[in-house]
Amino acid sequence: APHEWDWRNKGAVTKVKDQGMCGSCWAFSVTGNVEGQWFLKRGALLSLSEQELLDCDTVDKACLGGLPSNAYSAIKTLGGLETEDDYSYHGHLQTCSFSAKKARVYINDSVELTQNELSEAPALAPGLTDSPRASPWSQPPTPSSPLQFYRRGISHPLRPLCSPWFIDHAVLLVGYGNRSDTPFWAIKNSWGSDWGEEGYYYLHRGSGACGVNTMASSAVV
Amino acid sequence: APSSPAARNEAWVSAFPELLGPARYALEMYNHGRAAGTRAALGSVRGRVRRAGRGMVYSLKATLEEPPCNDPTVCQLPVAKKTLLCSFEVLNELGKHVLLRRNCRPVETKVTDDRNETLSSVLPLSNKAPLPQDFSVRMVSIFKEFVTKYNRTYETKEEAQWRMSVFASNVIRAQKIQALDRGTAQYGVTKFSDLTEEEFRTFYLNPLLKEKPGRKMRLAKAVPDP
Repeated sequence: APHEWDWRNKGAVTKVKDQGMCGSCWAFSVTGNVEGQWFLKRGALLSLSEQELLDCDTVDKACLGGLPSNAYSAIKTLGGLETEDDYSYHGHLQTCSFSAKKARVYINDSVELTQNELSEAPALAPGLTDSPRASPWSQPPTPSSPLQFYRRGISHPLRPLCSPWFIDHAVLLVGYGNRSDTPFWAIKNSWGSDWGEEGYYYLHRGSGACGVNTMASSAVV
Repeated sequence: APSSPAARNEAWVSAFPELLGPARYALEMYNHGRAAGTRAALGSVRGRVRRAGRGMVYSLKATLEEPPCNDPTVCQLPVAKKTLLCSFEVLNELGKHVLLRRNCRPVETKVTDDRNETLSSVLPLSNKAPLPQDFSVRMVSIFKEFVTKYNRTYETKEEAQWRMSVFASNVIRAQKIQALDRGTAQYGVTKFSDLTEEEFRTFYLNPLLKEKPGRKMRLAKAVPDP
């Protein structure tokens, strides 16, 4: 794998979205992954609907939270995802109005990535795109403490402030690299571009900070 | 009480919009009989809900802000203690609320709590140093910038004062996180700086991730060579 990689430079990442006052990070994390997988396999970057998951994934709890693994199942069961334009985000639970005719993207399966964080870097790198392991993004949910006040730079919180045992947020890995010899993960958040570095969070890589290496997953297109 | 162990385990959630109605009802009961201008205002609210028969029981923890009071023969609390921490239980059945339990006690403001904690235990370099004399003035100035930048509006003067105290507390929290960070990150004022930690968790985070095991997914295949 190369020493650094960033899928944003390849045009594979949609603009930063804003979940609003709603605990729907799980939906944004999953749609971000599917957007990337679809781009890799089909060459088209489509902004996909989180509201469809809020309304139609009956296993998860919309703004009260959800799990990526359930969301992948829901996408598969429903028959795909509509685009953001066709099924736009409102940030609260509505009646499901999914239309199979409007589905633009589908997935075949989903996989969990290894907990060995060091081996996740190749999973984000190019050249391995035929393998499910080659998922450019995963959903490593991170605990919240430092996130409320994060502004910029590479975050490396003390373990008690960002414990892997208290995971309560889901995000999207889009790249990795080094800044002045400090290794980082580039993480797309869903709190708007007026948070963090244009909506992104940079987290120390290689230390398992914030449980970034747990529960990582990907769709298979 | 829940009808079965299963019922006890399901439906325990935490969601601010759902809690607002019961919280407002509890506040109304708390303020019952008080004249306008002497009523307490609702601060932060967190809580849980469980099913009970045909209704729902809301267990709430709320902070109430008492208006300033200078007459000790009239005031319910000493002037220095204007914040109350209350536990309420509210039953909502067939659209009607009933207050089942109420327990309130005065607490110090969060700014004072955090200042003591900051100076005594977290920032060793400033262990004995008092906060700067112009701390309040500077905080007001920073808060005004925040309100302008993020276009915040607060319904009442009391709410604005409460939000400023939360904001000040958060500035100190951010400094603690900054002092303990081992990377190059900068922490400080963000668009979430007027929210309590409980509000932030309730509005923006996802408690299910640490509570429920997800559907078991198959592991991705290992890469065969470097």
